[in-house]
Amino acid sequence: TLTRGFKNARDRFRGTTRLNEENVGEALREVRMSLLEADVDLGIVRDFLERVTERCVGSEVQLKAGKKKDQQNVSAGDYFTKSCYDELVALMGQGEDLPPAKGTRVVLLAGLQGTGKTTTAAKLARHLKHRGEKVLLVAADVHRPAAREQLRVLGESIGVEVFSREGDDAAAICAEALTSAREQNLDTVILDTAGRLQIDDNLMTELDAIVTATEPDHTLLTCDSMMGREAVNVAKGFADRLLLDGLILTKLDGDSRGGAALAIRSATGVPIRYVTLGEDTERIEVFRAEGLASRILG
Amino acid sequence: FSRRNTLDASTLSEIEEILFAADLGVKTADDLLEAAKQAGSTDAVHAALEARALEILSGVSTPPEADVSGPKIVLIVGVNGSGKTTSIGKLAARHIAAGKNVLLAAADTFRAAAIDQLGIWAERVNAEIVKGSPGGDPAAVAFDAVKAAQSRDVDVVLIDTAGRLQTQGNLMDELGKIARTVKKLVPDAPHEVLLVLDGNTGQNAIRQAQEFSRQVDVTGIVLSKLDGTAKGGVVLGIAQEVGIPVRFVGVGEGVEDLIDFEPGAFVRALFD
Ligand SMILES: Nc1nc2c(ncn2[C@@H]2O[C@H](COP(=O)(O)OP(=O)(O)OP(=O)(O)O)[C@@H](O)[C@H]2O)c(=O)[nH]1
Ligand SMILES: Nc1nc2c(ncn2[C@@H]2O[C@H](COP(=O)(O)OP(=O)(O)OP(=O)(O)O)[C@@H](O)[C@H]2O)c(=O)[nH]1
Ligand SMILES: [Mg+2]
Ligand SMILES: [Mg+2]
Repeated sequence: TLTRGFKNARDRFRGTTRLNEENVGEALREVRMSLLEADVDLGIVRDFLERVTERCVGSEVQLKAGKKKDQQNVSAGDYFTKSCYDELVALMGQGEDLPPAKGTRVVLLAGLQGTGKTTTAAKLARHLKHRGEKVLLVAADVHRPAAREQLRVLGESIGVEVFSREGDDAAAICAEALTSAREQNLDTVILDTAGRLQIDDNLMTELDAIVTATEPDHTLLTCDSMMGREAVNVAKGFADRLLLDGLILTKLDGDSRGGAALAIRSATGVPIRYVTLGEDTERIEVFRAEGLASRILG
Repeated sequence: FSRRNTLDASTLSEIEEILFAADLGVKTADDLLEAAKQAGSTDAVHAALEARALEILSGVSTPPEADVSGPKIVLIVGVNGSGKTTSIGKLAARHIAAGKNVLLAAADTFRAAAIDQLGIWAERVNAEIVKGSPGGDPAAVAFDAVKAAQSRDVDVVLIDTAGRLQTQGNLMDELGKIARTVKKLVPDAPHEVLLVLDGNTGQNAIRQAQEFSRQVDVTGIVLSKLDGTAKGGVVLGIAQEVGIPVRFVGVGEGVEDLIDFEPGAFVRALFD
């Protein structure tokens, strides 16, 4: 296959004890290919290669080929691997679970069509319920056929109430749901919204209206992990209009390398909070950079 | 590209960035970068890229479909959320506008409200629909739909399936089973297998095309969500490496938002 990946890069150091510009340069050519195939933005790839080169070649790297077996030796390959890995992890930051609820708080889910908002809303609801919170799901997608029914079925499967009513004013529905949640002293209200393009002015205005009506404590953007290079512009488009405080990387149970996540994270500075790994409502986890780093490096 | 007469390293690097940003992928980007180099000057580059891209796409263009006797069976497949159900609604509308009788098979028996969603589309476009019960065997629904189509003077059967990732072996096998099941009633079925591919997808699209083709004979791609900002350049890689043509393009969420794939318009937009 075209991508021989990170393993091949590292294999170039077999039998060598020194990292120099030449062997690091060759190894990084493999890594470069691997990153581009993982949908990582070319600009980020270039910065990354520069930083790893600096780490490996710029510094005095002490590598001794095992003379004393009790001495902790770092092989050239290990040092190279660790440098690549650490740089990626640094770029991505660590995940953060939502903090405990104070008062009745609002979590808003937004994103492009089909990225997993409705399913993720249910997953988050289940996760928070298991943490002891009283949760309300709100069916605020007034556009997609059977969207309310989809959330209703999911809510039922996890024992979480779903607020849903007819009408095409999403903001009004959200406002009403929030009033009801406050009256019941619920902990968290999760708003499931319609999928939308960041360039669709009407729908982005609808999103603004929902934000104005509910003043969310947390606004999360769902990003499909198989997205290509445009993921960055999409995320920036949403970040320009919303105060994003978290990304959720979905469908990570696929075999997409997920490189777009790296681009979104570095372009917007928004932390990746969670990843979802399947259609079942249990399949959500707090994001771990190490996992995604090794996946991106292939 | 800045106006110079020779292609220096920085111009080539600019071109390379444009190719990757359109999701062209390493192999195809290299191919087109070669074409750009051959062009010799920046003025000729644009034309060279478009010409080479068009050449790649023409390599897999399909002849117009032959008429089938009896209902034409179309299977719609793809990963989760790519736009299958919506694309079926749009396709049904086209056929109905052309005077055909259309029947939809709600063979996504898995996802919450999937059957309801297709039911609403059937009402919108005036198509018949065969549903199974939630959790039932998708192959059985497909079978019932084809059987009903045969006895009801239906021209086209569009079979909706659940989204599935190519990493889910058992679900991929299920697709093969659906195809084999409809073959029992109609030996040449499915006459078409459309892979609905989200236009935002990156390099994983090539794997999707490869893996889905292993299970069913994918005859064409519906490239959805091209009304967004992504360019969908992956279809060039798919043309080169998997040999599947794009048949339709989804350009919105409404019933009219489906257009025929037009390679010339596509490559112009690609390098816009
Ligand atoms: N395999 C897998 N499938 C997922 C995951 N998350 C969501 N899905 C599936 O992806 C498809 C789309 O999910 P939805 O929750 O409907 O997406 P959405 O963003 O609400 O879609 P719109 O409301 O139309 O914008 C469904 O088939 C889900 O079951 C995931 O982590 N893994
Ligand atoms: N903007 C835009 N949205 C689209 C297009 N095609 C589909 N969608 C939207 O994408 C989302 C997912 O569409 P579905 O038809 O449910 O996708 P699916 O492949 O059937 O999803 P699953 O059955 O869950 O795997 C919906 O919100 C659709 O309205 C398109 O061409 N453009
Ligand atoms: Mg939804
Ligand atoms: Mg569907």
